[in-house]
Amino acid sequence: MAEIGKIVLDSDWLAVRSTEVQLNGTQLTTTHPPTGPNSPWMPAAVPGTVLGTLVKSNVVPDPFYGLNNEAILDIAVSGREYYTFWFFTTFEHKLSRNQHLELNFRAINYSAEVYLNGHQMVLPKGMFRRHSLDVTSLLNPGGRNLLAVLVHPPEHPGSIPSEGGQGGDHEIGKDVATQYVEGWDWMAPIRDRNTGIWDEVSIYVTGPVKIIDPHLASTFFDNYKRVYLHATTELQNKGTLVAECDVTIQATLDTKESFCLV
Amino acid sequence: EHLQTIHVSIPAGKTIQYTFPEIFFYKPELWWPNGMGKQTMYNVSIAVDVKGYGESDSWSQPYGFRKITSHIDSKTGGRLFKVNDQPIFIRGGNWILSDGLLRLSRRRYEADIKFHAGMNLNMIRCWGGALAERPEFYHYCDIYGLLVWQEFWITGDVDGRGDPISNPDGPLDHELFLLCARDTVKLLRNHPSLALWVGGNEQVPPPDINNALKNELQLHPHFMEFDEIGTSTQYL
Repeated sequence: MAEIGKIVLDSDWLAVRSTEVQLNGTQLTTTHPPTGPNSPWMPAAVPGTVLGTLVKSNVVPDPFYGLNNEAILDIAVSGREYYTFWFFTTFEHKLSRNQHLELNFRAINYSAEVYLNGHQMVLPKGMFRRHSLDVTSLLNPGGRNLLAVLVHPPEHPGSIPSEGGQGGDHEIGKDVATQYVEGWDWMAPIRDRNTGIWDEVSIYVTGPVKIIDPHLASTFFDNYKRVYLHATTELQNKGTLVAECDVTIQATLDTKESFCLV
Repeated sequence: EHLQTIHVSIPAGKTIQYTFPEIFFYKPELWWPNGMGKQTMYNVSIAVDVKGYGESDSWSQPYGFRKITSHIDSKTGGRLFKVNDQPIFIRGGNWILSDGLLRLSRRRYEADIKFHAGMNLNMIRCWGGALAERPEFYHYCDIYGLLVWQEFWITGDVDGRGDPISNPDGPLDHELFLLCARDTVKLLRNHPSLALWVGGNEQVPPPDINNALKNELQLHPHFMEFDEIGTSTQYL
């Protein structure tokens, strides 16, 4: 039985500019996966941005040294396709009966298409939202799973006036994304507008019932002598039968001696 | 006394929202900002066992008991904060992000935030033109006692001002903005360092967004305090 919980996918990612491969996502995750960091594929920064990946692989210089940023093509000049990238990795996992596996992206800028073992899923736009995909039925019975993600830049990357200025031509404000990336009085423009899988990617194993977004709050009375902890959570039954559950909540305080007060 | 197990039935394929009976604490250790006391945190864990299966899922989160109140002072126009009913003189740092290529790491966050605490600051303001900061950022603010003023993604320079004049109506897709805001609140709301949500930088968001944020972030009456004349005072 696979262990319940999270495994972060933060290593062994590859990346390539989408225009440099002629394969689609189904082919990349079935018959024609990349074999390693062989050109045009390169080691990827995940979590991170496309520009971070290009810097990591020495394709472009680090923009934060000297005037290096001037040597990097801006998305307004190159077009969005130039910073549209494939990211690829593999993971192994075998589930037991009644177990479920979710593929989680804590944030992507700006939208993406996900392919797992040949199956396509579309991640809608928005830089500050989590995506959670139940991929239980898509897992490879052999245990090795091929994952490819095509990441698209913001829809309105804008252009940078020659004199610079706060937020460039302001186009980025049309998207729900960071706005400093068109440049500010303290910052040069970020050439890829922070396109990428910029926050944690993970897989998460549960049984039939999953805990979603618990909320903790407290109330105070009698000069903090009486305090109440209030907790609410969503519980999702992914199974096909009624789930009879024992739900336990516990609050402990670790003392210096590593004892827990219960 | 700080352990409860409840039986719950969940229909097949359904999601329910469940509220536990409140858990009583007598004189718990409180969480204080940097310079006012310890940053005590309890570990709160939730686990679900399914009959015929066993442990199905578990979750845990360090949690600090603290009450943060703030209001605009009518004489100075400034915002005054209290933590656990004690006035606090805010010494804040302005934060954009840790790295422009979003090479965000726990190690870097810890160093940056520990440095803020070492400078005797007690608040970090996350500017609306950059990120809703990540849980790792908040984790270290919890540990080092930095209150966080978190802005949503609106700036005057991109939404209403600038040359040429920018669109004052915020992003094109207001529903998407609110969806992202709701999800961000759910991601960060349990951190004791989270002190204040702000609509944006130097700008009021478009009315529909602003009203939705104010409405959805207002406290449940259960969590409001009332003064002697019956006027409610909100706190997070």
